[in-house]
Amino acid sequence: MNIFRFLGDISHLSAIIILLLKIWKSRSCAGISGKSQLLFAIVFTTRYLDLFTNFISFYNTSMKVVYVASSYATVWMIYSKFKATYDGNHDTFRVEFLIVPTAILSFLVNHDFTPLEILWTFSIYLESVAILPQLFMVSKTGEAETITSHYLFALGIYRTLYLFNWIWRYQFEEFFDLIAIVAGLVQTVLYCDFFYLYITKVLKGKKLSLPA
Amino acid sequence: EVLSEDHDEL
Repeated sequence: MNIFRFLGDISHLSAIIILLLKIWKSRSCAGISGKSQLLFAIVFTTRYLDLFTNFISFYNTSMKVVYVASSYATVWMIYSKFKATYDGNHDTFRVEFLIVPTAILSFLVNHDFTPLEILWTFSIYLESVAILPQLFMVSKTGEAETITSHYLFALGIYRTLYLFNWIWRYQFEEFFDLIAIVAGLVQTVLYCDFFYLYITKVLKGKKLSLPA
Repeated sequence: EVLSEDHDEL
């Protein structure tokens, strides 16, 4: 464990908590893409199948349980508990265009052609594009609530910090996972536009509004 | 080189 990975995990955890609290407290999932949250639930499910068979550390296991539980809770709130506030008309990204290519790619490019490894690879590829429905929805509505932009910022920063974690691990641990690194780069690049808007607008107290 | 099989990152 290094500081970049730890800060990355904390940032990821806080993004998940921010979203849970936003929906629960405001009893509304307005402006939130249910499709992205569904994709994240798939990402965690396919990545943590070894949750019970492969103990790495208490930290690792407990974080995995929290990620899986909170992603399902978020999906449940959007599609069940507060579905009346779900803005389906603006959440129209075709997720099959994300799931099918990443699934095919995980069969073609992976470290080991075994079910668990292919599912892990699929989850890595899917995670790198899972935020697209959410970013697409923000661009369609032309704006995002400030709390939603904090959620997106924390979520974007987590994988950016992981990029530094991989540099660190390459330098000091001879650790190198090209699949995770390339997917992490794609994931971070997708946030660049949002990062720019967040830093130039939200941090100056303005509302995040995209040129529609 | 590539990490050990058990992916130790979240």
